[in-house]
Amino acid sequence: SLQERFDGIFRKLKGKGKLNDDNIKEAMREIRRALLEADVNFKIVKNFVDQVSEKAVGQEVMKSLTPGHQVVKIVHEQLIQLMGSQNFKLNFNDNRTNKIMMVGLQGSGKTTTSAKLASLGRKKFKNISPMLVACDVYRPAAIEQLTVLGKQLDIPTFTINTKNVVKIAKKALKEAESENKNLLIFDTAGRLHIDQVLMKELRDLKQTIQPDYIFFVADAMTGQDAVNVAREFNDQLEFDGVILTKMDSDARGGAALSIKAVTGKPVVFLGAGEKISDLEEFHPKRMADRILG
Amino acid sequence: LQLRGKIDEELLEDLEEALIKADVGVETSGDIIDKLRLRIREEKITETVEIQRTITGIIKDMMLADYAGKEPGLKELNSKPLVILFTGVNGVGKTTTIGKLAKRYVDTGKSVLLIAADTFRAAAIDQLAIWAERAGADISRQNQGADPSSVVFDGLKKALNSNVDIVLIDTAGRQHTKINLMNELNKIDRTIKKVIPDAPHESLLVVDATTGQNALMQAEMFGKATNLSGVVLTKLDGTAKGGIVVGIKHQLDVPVKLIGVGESTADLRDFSVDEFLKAIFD
Ligand SMILES: Nc1nc2c(ncn2[C@@H]2O[C@H](COP(=O)(O)OP(=O)(O)OP(=O)(O)O)[C@@H](O)[C@H]2O)c(=O)[nH]1
Ligand SMILES: Nc1nc2c(ncn2[C@@H]2O[C@H](COP(=O)(O)OP(=O)(O)OP(=O)(O)O)[C@@H](O)[C@H]2O)c(=O)[nH]1
Ligand SMILES: [Mg+2]
Ligand SMILES: [Mg+2]
Repeated sequence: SLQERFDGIFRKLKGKGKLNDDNIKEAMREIRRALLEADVNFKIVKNFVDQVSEKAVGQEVMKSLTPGHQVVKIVHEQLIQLMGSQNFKLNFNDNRTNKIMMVGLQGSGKTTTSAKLASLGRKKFKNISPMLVACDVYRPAAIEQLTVLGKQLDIPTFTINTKNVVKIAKKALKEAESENKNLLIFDTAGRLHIDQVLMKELRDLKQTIQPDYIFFVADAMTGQDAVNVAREFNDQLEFDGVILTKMDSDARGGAALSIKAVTGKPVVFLGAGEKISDLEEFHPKRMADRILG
Repeated sequence: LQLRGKIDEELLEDLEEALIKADVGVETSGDIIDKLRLRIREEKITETVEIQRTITGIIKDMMLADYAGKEPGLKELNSKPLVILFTGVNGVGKTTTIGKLAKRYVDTGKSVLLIAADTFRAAAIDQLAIWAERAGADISRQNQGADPSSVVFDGLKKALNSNVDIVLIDTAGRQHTKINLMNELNKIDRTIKKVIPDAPHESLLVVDATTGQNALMQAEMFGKATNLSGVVLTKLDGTAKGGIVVGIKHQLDVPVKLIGVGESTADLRDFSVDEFLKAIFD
């Protein structure tokens, strides 16, 4: 662990009591290594290490008797601060139509998470009647997949036979009114951030739906490319939050830090398994611990 | 990558940065740069234009060690059927890759059977069935919830009886952290051997090119469950470079055999180290 590696570095200091530029440098190398191994973006790691280094050579650390502990504490605090606070609150109002749009790369977990959110909405809020909307008209059996998940929850899935997703969304909004559905979750097809045609489809869909929440669904095991993808999705759609899926893996999840740093948007939920109930709240401190390994 | 000026530590740092940004990983990138530093000294390299050629050569040797400098392709067999098992974590592109490979084989006149051993995920079997139809392949399936090993057993018996050329086995996505699911995979592998002792002839781990360092752990753990013969690197049509395959070859000796470059049947290619490295360094 990072703490153990630091203890090793600073153990040589016992009896001398002061930190100098050299062993700070060595500690910073360890932090850099740990964060890169955790898939935090290269540039963000560089900025982070510079910030921590600056704080560590400050007076308070110099006076400390356990320099290793002090540096780890600075790293932790800096990381938690970067991860952002936990103050995102999902808010559904039962006397209007609440709309969520799910976006992200292929295979990130949008369809599964759509069902999880529908279930959560109904459980945690009074008088919420959800409906899933199948806007993935490309992937083989995508509509079937969403429908099957919906059936497991006794939640209806809106689908019509057309390749025009804007038309699907418009009709879904009408259906919601006539059927008194007040939570709509729009599942979209996975797509590349560099696919201009499909990114335009999302912008058109956003315009039609006017969602209360757009959630960017990202895989916890994403590596250095996370910033490129997140930046593009955010520039084009201005999403509200990130859902990091497959956190039940042993991926360190550095992508969470990268995405937050480059978009400023909070991680709002974690996908922690394939069951409908496997949706968890985001805890910045826990994420920081996981990233640091 | 701008290779101008002199060969100094700054240039080596830039090269290391390019590797790390491509998800090659800190340790493997460090190894490569160490090798490069040694070659610069040994061969007394002074031209920066020589550097890209040298580093490409180093990584190419790493990737093609034991393959006489040429990318290994999928096995060809004199006996029938050739059996290929597809495994990997959730959402990486196993099912889609099977569809593409099935089409490739059918287009060369081979008969293909798909075995729908993902009996867990919603609409997984339906998804594979659509790909079977697109490819002109047969499919062997049971209901959702059936035991995957029994689906594999029945499917392979069917393959033997119908004298089919190629069998592609789809499995459910799973995390290697789930012991019971990795045991299930190991049981599938043993079941295959019960029907055809030297199968699967290829055991391919499907890896998403956007994956970071976790891919190494995936390769290690999936390798323990099923003995991998190769990797399929998918979603290379995005901006991710898939550098994790360098570590997978260097540390676990599993080579890349195929790459996925899109969502249609034609979007499957043989792996080329030259093109792979060009994308990393350009
Ligand atoms: N282990 C684990 N698997 C997950 C999680 N979320 C989704 N999955 C699985 O990941 C795979 C992909 O999930 P989907 O919901 O189909 O992903 P998607 O984003 O809709 O995929 P596309 O529509 O093709 O872009 C499936 O096998 C899911 O069961 C999670 O939190 N943990
Ligand atoms: N852009 C791109 N998308 C791909 C590629 N390969 C697969 N996909 C997409 O990735 C998503 C997931 O593909 P699947 O074939 O369902 O993945 P899987 O590994 O079988 O998923 P699970 O069975 O749920 O674990 C789908 O939207 C595919 O169209 C590729 O090479 N490029
Ligand atoms: Mg989907
Ligand atoms: Mg599949």
